[in-house]
Amino acid sequence: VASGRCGARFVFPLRVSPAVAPNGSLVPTPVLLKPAGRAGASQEAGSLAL
Amino acid sequence: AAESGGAVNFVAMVDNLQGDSGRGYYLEMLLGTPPQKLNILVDTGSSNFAVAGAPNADVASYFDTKKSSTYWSLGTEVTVKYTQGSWTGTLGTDVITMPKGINGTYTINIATIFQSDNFFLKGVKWHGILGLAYSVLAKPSSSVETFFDSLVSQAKIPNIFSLQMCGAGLPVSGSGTSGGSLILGGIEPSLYEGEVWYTPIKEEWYYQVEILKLEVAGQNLNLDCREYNKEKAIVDSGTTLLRLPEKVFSAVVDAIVRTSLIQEFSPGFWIGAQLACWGIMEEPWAMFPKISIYLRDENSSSSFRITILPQLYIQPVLETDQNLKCYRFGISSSTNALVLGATVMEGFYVIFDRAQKKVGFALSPCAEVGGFPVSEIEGPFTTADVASNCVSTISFHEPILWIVSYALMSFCGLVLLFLIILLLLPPRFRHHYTENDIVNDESSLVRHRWK
Repeated sequence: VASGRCGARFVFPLRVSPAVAPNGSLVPTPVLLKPAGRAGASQEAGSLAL
Repeated sequence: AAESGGAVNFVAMVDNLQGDSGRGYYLEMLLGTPPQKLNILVDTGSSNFAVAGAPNADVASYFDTKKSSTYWSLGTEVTVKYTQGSWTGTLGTDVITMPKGINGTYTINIATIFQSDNFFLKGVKWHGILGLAYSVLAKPSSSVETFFDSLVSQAKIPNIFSLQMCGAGLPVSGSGTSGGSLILGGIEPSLYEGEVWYTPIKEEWYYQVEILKLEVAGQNLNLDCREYNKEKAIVDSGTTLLRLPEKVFSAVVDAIVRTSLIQEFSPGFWIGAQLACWGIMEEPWAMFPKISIYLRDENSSSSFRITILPQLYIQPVLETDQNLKCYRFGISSSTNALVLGATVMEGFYVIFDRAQKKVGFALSPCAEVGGFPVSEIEGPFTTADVASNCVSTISFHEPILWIVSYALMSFCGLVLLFLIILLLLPPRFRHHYTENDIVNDESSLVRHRWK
């Protein structure tokens, strides 16, 4: 599903299991993507830390 | 509008900031004669006023000192290093005016940056930095009067400023159209709702405060409160994220994972290596818990808590696929401080009352997403369950330097001790035996016997 939606650039294995909300409905599981243009994969990338 | 002695019009300063949490909030200023228009980042975590002083690939314009008849170079070179990036510039003075600030022209210290490293980020719309912290952090020394100290003494305004950053729920590092207000000299009542809660400034360098407790989904993390203030806990508009000491960060992530409805969330999301994306019609915020930070009240036996909802720390980013909307985690780990950055500040109107050495927090009307508030503030709470002091009394501002200096001092002491022992030893103990020391006719023993 992830690759279909996002193209090859963003393919990542998903390790998210469906959870159940208090009302019994399934919680939607996210697709995990690598932020574009962040080679360092650091939390500080795209942020200020002055 | 609140007026201070009838001289300061705070209403004129409302909405004088632009920017976003990802790239910072900036104020328009006019520098020099004739005036050159520049955007200046508001940073409560440093104390130098510096602007680009030469062309730079990442900055659209710069302050050309040659074109200013009022610029005066002090000839001193200064380097400032931040958590991220650094710059080197030349100290000087010039006049500034603020179109949406205090009326008038003021002479202030300006560092013109001629070299920088990872300081001006690609796409930022600001060209300089306004450090609003205390002069003790100013480089090259605390004798460099800070921008705000100059303003207080020349404009005769009260020694207080306040900050409202209005980027809650908007994409980080977006178009830069979020707004905010920097009120110089006082507090503007229209920028907050309810009561203002004040916490003392523990030490006047950064705006260092004392954090007593953290809760995730109402559950106390139960860490020693000194962990929250390890080295320092500061309020810093120049930092995007809520930064937590490593041990605190791990405890917060564990608690979020435990309490959120999403189990086995990929670790990459928590360290910022991955974005979490949901369908464009889905909003993830209901799945994540509230985070509360307890701060010591002015009355030291009580505290108050500021609470951020997931709308503040699960932050939308612009990189959206056709059918997906992506979010990043707005909290990171830190090795040297707990930083209440824009992630937290966007929930509140924050008052930096330097005159009374305290920082105030109040609910910000612009901290809402979809018509619902995304921050809360409550108190008072007892501090009976917390240590009387969560901040180390010995402050090691530069811990590595301290360790190195202690090591060097110990080494020098040992060498000195060794030399003193050598000096005190009787001469015969210092004699070195060689082949010539073999007892023979030439030896002193024989010589003495012959005597």
